[in-house]
Formats: sequence, C-alpha cells, structure tokens
Amino acid sequence: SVHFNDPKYPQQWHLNNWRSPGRDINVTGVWERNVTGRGVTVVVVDDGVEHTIQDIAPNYSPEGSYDLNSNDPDPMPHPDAENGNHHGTRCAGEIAAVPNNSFCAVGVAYGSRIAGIRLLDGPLTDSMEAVAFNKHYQINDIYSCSWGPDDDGKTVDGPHQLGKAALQHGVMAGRQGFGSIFVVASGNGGQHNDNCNYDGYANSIYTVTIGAVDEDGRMPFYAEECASMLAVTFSGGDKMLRSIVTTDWDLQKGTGCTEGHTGTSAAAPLAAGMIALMLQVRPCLTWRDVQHIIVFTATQYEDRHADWITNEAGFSHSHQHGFGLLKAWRLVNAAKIWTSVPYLASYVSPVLKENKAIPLSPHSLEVLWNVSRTDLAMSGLQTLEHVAVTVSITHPRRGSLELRLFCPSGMMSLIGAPRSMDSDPSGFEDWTFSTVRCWGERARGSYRLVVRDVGDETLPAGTLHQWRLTLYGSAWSPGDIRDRQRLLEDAMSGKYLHDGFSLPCPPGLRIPEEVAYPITPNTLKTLVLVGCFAAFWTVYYVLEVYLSQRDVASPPVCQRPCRWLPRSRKAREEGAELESVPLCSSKDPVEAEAEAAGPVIAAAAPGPGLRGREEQVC
Amino acid sequence: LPRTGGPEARSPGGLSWAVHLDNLEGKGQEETAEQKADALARAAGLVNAGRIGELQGHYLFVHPAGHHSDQQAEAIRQQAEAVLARHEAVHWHSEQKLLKRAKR
Repeated sequence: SVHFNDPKYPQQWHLNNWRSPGRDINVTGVWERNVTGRGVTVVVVDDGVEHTIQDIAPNYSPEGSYDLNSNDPDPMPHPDAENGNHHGTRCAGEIAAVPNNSFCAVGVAYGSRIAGIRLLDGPLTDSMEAVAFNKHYQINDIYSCSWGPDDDGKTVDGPHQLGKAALQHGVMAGRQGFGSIFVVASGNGGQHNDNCNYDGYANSIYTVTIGAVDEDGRMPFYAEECASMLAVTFSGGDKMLRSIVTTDWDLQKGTGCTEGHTGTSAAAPLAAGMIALMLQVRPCLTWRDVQHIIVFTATQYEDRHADWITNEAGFSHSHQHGFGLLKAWRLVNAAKIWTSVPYLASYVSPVLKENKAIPLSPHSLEVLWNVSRTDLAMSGLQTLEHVAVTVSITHPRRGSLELRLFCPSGMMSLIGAPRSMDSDPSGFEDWTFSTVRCWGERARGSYRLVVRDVGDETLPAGTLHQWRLTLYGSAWSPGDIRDRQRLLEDAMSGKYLHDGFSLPCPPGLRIPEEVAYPITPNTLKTLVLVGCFAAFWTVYYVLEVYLSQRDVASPPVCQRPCRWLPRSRKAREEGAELESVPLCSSKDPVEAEAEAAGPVIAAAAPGPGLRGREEQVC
Repeated sequence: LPRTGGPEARSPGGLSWAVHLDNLEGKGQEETAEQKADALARAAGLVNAGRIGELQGHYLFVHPAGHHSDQQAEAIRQQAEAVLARHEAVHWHSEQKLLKRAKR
C-alpha cells in the first residue's frame, strides 16, 4: 500500500524488488506501520553532504553536522578535479532521501534526520578522527562510515590511539549513555584477497561491520570474507547487475540522482537506515543491543559458495556473509520487544609468551589457553559476543601467514587469512584479530590458536612471540539465549508493532557536550587588555576635563531652595517604586513654584554664574 | 598571538602532537587542566590548540603555522619530544601523522 511519486523509486530494488521478490530489505511493511526513523539522527562521516539538494534539505540536521576539513559548521562538499566528492551525498540519500517530492529517490529511514561530517576531503590525522567520532554525539545517534584503510590486500591499519579512545568514549557516553552506533563498511578488497580482519575499524567490537551482497544474493567481486563481519545487505554487483539508486550531488557533473552507487559503501548506509528504524521503536537500545538484534535476526540464505556453519548457540555464520541478510521487518519487530542485554563482561588472559617457530604448511603451530569457571567468576561472563586475539609475530613475508582460532565448541574462525599481495617483512606487532562466529556460545573452555606458514620454503620461518586472548560477552546463559530466540520468533508476525504496545525505556544520562568557545583565551586576554586601556584613558580624560573646567565653572548651587517637581499622582497612587527626578530642569521659577507641592530642600544661594539666568529647579 | 582554531583546525604542513595528561579534569578542575596544558605546550615550544573532541585529558599541541625546512622541523620535533617524554604529567603523547583512508 506504500506509494511514492519519486520517479526513481520503482528502480530502488533494494527497497522493494518486484523483479526478484525477497531480494530487498523488506522495509515496506515497516513503513506501513509508520516506522520511518522519526526522532533519530544519522550522521554520514565522509567527504561532505550536499544538504541543499531537495531530496535532503527537509531532513537535514545542521545541529549534528560539521566540516572538519575547513573547520566550519557547514559540511557542503567541495567540487574537486576528479568529481569525486559526491560520495557522502549518495550515502546520505540512501538513509534519508525525502519521499513524495517528485524528485529522485526515497531513503530507508525517510523520517529520520540526516547530518554530515566532512572529514575525508583533506589531510586526516588521528586527532581529527577522534573529533569526528564524538562530534555532536548527544545529537547524532548513528555514525555511518563508508570508508577505511586501503583495501589493497597489503595494509594492516585501523584507528590509532585517539580514534580508539573516541570509539570507546562514544559507546560509553554517546546517545545519552546508550552508546553511539558506529556502522562501517567491511571493505572492497575482494579482488586483492583482502580480509576485514586487517582493518581495525571493521574488526572493532564497537562497530557494526556490514558487507555486501548483489541482487542475485551472491558475494560481489569486491566483497571481502571476514570472521568479524556481522551481516550483509544489498549493493551493486558486476556490470550486468543493478546498483543502488540514490540521491547524488548536483555540483560539477552531478545531476542530483544516480543509479550507480555501489560497493560496501552503499551497503553500510542501508544498515544505518535500518538501525534508525529500530531506534525509533525503541530509543533505549544500547550499542550492544543493536549488535545482538542483528545477530539474532539476520537470515541465512542459499548460497552454495558460502561456508555457513551453525554454532553451538544456533547462530549460522559464514565468512562471506556474516550472520546473513539484514531484513528491516525482522530488525524492527525484534527491537520493539527487546529488553536490554546484561552489562558487558570481559576476560583477558595473561600475555602468553611462546617464542615458537611457525612451520610450513601442512604443518602448523598450535597453542592453547584454557578459561576456567574461576577465571570467569569475577566478571560473570557466561556466553560470548566478540572473541579477540592479540598477537606479536615476526615473519619475512606477512601475507604468507594464516591464523585460525577455535572456540571451546570447536567453532573455527579464519581470523588471519593469507594475502598474496602482502609482502611486508614487519610481521604483526600487537595486532588484534577478532571473530563473531562464536556469538552466544559458552565462554568457558579451551581456546586453540593455530598458526601456519602457507608460503614457500625459500624464506626463513616466522616466530610466534606472544599472544593474548580477550573474551567479551555477558551473564546470559545458553538457556537465556534460546529463550530470547523463541521470544523474537514469536514477535515476527508483527503483532507487537503498533503504538498500543510499548515497553518502558529508562531515561538516558544527561551528558553535556564540549562547548566550542567562539573566543579563544588569547583573544579574551587581548580584549581585556584593550578594555583596561580604554578604562584608563576614560578616567584620565574625565579627570582632565573636570580639573580644567573646575576653574571657570561656578559651584553647582541654586539661587533659591530646591523644590521637588510634582510626581505623577498616578505613579504615586500605584505605589511606583521608582521615580525619576531630573537633576535640573529649565523651567520658569514662578511656574515651578506653582506646581511644587512637595518638601523643600534648602540649598545654598546660587553663585554668580547663575544670576540673571533661568533659575535651576532641583 | 597565534591563531590555532582549536583541535578541529588543520595546520597544513604543520607539526602537531596529541598529548594525554594525567587525570586532572573533574568538577571545577577543568580550568586547572587547561592551564597546565597551556604551560606544558609553551614549555615544549608549542601552542595548546585545546581539548581533542570529547576526550578528557587529551590535548592537541601545534606548532604555529608556517612552513619549516626539514632541519627546522627536526629541531622543533626534538625539543617537543624532549619535553613531552620527560614531563611527569604526560601520560602519553604522539606526533600526529597523516592517515591514509579510502572511500568504499
């Protein structure tokens, strides 16, 4: 029953696919129930957002926006030689393009507000990233970040010290304490055998990592496999397949509308939009609740090439597709009835020093660490969420290394995939790999790290120097997980998705944001200095005038006693607290005497200066 | 007086350091932390550009904008590193380098 007059809406197959039913995000039913993202703000952290274009302007949030490249509040993109600064605008359109304006397209969360942080169009440092991740973090609920380190298949990089601190601070204090939601694209390095576990943004526990699937339901040529990917949603594929239709900029060669948005860049904003729909129905979802709901509701689907494995908790994950496809209907219905997951519990093993050689394949180095009930007693950790392994390895060719992690259940995660293009000789220095494949499984038991060298014999062997295991999870038991799965399936009929049903939400925290002082301390000091200077000269000049006039002026006395001018009777009757009495008034003395009815104030006889002039009435 | 424009400002070609000072900020102590950051920046030959975003105790110190020769830059770097590495209030510091990031 949903109809829009936006001319490109029929081509937005990812929203409603008439050609291949089911190959869409299943959002129309959510819209029909008036869930559109109202009350939620999504910020696109990118190269800018052209917020003046008619598909974005009505939903634009200036309060959540900023330009970190030019240091001003306006994130408008700048035209460039490559005509490339349209990226942020396209992502923004996917999320919140205005419907029924006879222009271009419709956004997933068309009722939400969309902000922009311009960050990528210039030199970028760790401190700038840190500012971006917490910018207006009490206004912006979701940060959509379709970027990351190079996907060249040989880069190992991620957020540095400040960026990491900002991500952590965002999930702790952002969104009134419920936690900012960071959505990142898993990367486009598929052709280079890249893996998103070499990207610290994608394998961070604080981010929702989203990959792409094409309209045929297959992994596109650019997509990366990854043990830390949560889910996938739709994007473009090869030349024969349709890409994503969304708003475009209209600067330079832009027309305001594009049918060619693709890559994992196009997938992440769709996920951000669906999360906005979730937050409308339940604003108090925490950042961990959002990740749990994705894990619980993502759908496995038929793909012969994907290695779907069902873990001990009943969740199916594949390195190609994460936990599966995101479906807005399932996400929103689950969010509606979701009660918050218990506090985050974690366990960190000691640093395990090994200093063992890494053999050539088919042989491998296996190291074990057992996590006992006693180890977990203090934190209360029972079931897993993310599992992280931090390693230090030296090897003459980093891309020849393969790392696999086995959880106590036996679930295997390829956390360090071999990369043929990575010939870096510096190995891994305290690099953290992670997996989500053991989500919901019991935490207690033996964890096995298997490392092997898939390169050739000509190079010297590498060495595993040390490693450390970090478990994240909660006090939920395996039984709690099963109960929650049953509860969610019961909600999928949509019976709770109406205004008459609403679980209570606790109030958020009131966290003041950093106030940007328009006047710097140095400017303030200058103003104070100038002010003192002006005050000094004012006093000096007044004194000079007074002292120079004193000799010629007569004493300020009256010729006769001063008489008060009659006050306004009305003011007196009304009991006015203040009366204004002029110091002197040029009136005819006889007239003034006739008017005066008040007390007489004796005054000295006036000096010679006043004689003969109009008398002064005090 | 040098205009730093705050931590959001970028100093093209400029040298900058992120510094994490020991926990000085709390209610009523923010001004003290800012003053200490100012003093430390001056001691290192830099200017305090202010707190980095919402990260308490983290400040950005910049060298006043201007193009430096390699030799000058190295001298500035050495002076800054010498002060920041030894100062008891500095929990952590790092010269800011350019990061390579790509749209996806």
